[in-house]
Amino acid sequence: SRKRFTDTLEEANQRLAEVFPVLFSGGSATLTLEEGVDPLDAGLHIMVELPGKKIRTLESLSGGEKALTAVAVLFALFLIRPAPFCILDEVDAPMDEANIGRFHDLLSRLSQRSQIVMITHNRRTMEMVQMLYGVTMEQKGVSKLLAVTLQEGEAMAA
Amino acid sequence: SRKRFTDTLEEANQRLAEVFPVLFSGGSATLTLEEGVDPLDAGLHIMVELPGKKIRTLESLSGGEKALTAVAVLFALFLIRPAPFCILDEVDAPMDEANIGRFHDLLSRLSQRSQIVMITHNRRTMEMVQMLYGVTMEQKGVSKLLAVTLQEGEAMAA
Amino acid sequence: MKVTRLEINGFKSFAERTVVDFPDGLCAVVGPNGCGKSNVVDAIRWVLGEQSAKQLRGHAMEDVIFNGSDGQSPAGMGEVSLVFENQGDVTAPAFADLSEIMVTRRLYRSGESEYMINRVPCRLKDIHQLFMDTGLGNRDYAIIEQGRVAAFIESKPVERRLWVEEAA
Amino acid sequence: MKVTRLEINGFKSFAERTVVDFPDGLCAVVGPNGCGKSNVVDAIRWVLGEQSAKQLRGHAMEDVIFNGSDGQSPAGMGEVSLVFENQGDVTAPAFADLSEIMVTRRLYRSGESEYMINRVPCRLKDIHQLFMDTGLGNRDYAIIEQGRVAAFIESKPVERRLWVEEAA
Ligand SMILES: Nc1ncnc2c1ncn2[C@@H]1O[C@H](COP(=O)(O)OP(=O)(O)OP(=O)(O)O)[C@@H](O)[C@H]1O
Ligand SMILES: Nc1ncnc2c1ncn2[C@@H]1O[C@H](COP(=O)(O)OP(=O)(O)OP(=O)(O)O)[C@@H](O)[C@H]1O
Ligand SMILES: [Mg+2]
Ligand SMILES: [Mg+2]
Repeated sequence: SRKRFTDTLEEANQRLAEVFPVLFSGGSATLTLEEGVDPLDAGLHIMVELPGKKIRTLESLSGGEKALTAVAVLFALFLIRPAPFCILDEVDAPMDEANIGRFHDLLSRLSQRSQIVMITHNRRTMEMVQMLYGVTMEQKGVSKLLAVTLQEGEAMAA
Repeated sequence: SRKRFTDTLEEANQRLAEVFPVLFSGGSATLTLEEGVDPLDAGLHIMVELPGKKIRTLESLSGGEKALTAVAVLFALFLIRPAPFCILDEVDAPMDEANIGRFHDLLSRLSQRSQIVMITHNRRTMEMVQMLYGVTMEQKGVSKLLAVTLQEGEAMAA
Repeated sequence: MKVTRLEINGFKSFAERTVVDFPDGLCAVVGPNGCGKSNVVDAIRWVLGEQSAKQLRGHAMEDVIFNGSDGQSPAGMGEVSLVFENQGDVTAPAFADLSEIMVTRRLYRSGESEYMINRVPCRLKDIHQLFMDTGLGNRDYAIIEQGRVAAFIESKPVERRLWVEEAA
Repeated sequence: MKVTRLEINGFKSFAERTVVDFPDGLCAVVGPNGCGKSNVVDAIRWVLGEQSAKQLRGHAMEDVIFNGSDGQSPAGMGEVSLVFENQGDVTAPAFADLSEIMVTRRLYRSGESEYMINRVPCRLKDIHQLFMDTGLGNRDYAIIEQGRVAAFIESKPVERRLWVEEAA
């Protein structure tokens, strides 16, 4: 229904207003509907205001800025009805060093309410979690998973 | 023309036979045309044989395996008529530690014939090049580029 | 709901029984490309009730059963179990008083499927009810699979609205 | 052809004149997200003669001119020059004997365009001829832009054949 959609959009924007500034150290992003079209058919635009810059659409951002904005939106949508756990498969792959730190701050906050599992190749992510699992395929085609230390994990990710 | 296309495909497969085993420490990949259709309209499939595993299509590989295979194909296409330089923008982003080493081996070979410029966030890539440029935006919206040392570059990528 | 562990057996590249204990806070899974990390994510998605083989990166649901390797023949069945603490939010009388609840999904190569709660066969709708009670009703954003960020970036404005609709 | 340097002035986020010296072997460009690295790649693509604004991540060609920032007003023109050593492969009599050749492309906000070789105005076809001679005739794979690997993976089999056709 039209009302349900616009309510969800409103809620998503409220979550996004909380999440985006953590990832970008400021700034804001808004999900906006295409003008002049029925809300049930309108396209959804993502307007982004990075600290110190003018408002732009998602499409006009740099590669890394797009990825981090998309992560912010996906988390905002998750937070509308947060599940007890959240599994993130290589979400940190396109992030640079500065962003990864802020991403970890956000994860620390979220992990107070939800259990979080990250699939990652990134050493800084390995350093900040409580538990680390390494997966190997010594016997070709058969996976083995075991709890590992940070050093073992770093060697394995290699 | 039909002949020109199949000749190019043949040439691409020869280059791929050289490049793929370097990136994957063995194995092979082949560009094959959809059967039973005119070569000028046929879809192009990528058949991949990873060391110790059965032949599969690109689509059935893991995320990192797909990315590395795509890089192999793009390099093979480049090598058909190699330009004097090659610019790679964040091509190493999806690679794990083991793959990055083999990717660097391939780059070292290619750089004997072509000048190579890599845009990267990866420290190991920074460590293996002859020259490093750092780009910053201290004045918001205005880029500055300068030659940097490895330490300066690592700090900047952050 | 608080997840305590995941057990994988004969599912995709996990030919042998594998147990993953979930800590309270944050955990990470690491390993080289192709070693099976995303298969763990698929296992969680599957035991939560995923009905689409495509969402599990396969052509048919049978593709999730371990299909053999150099040293090992294919498995006759694939099974995944998710164990969680009952934090008082389970409504079904049969399970409301249990401190720990195990949900199991099994698929035989014959195509026969089984669902169990605490090793007692049940219907898929009992699993769905259990997950609704414990806050996993909307699974769409609980699992951010590999490539979703890139897909979201590439999606057109009219496709993106579907993402918001699914979060409702 | 051996590239010796790139000069960027008023192009995208490079409001001020910037010089990039190319070493013989491998070099890397680093920096945080959004600082301008891919803009350097766009500059190279542009000076080689790119005619599509979309390929340069813009709506109109005018979008490549520095459009201002907090502390600086927009530039009236954007210019990129590529300097390379003549290794004996240049055919055009006017340039065949020169040891170093500079190709310059300029765009004014009025929409007026200029192409120069060693600061002497020339036609776009002279630039094309020069690049054909020196091995840059097929530019399609010389520049692997950000996102191309992902696009290639997502492309359907019928789209992928176009990639092979372009390499011919
Ligand atoms: N039914 C199955 N039986 C046996 N092996 C399977 C089955 N399904 C998938 N695999 C194997 O699982 C492997 C891929 O695993 P997965 O996608 O989890 O890798 P990954 O660790 O996530 O890699 P990446 O880091 O590249 O994303 C492939 O080698 C594939 O052949
Ligand atoms: N004509 C222009 N005038 C001024 N700034 C511009 C112009 N065109 C693009 N920019 C700016 O350039 C920046 C993006 O640069 P670029 O895409 O090179 O980043 P990047 O370093 O490649 O980032 P990433 O690591 O995320 O890929 C944006 O902030 C954008 O606003
Ligand atoms: Mg994976
Ligand atoms: Mg970039």
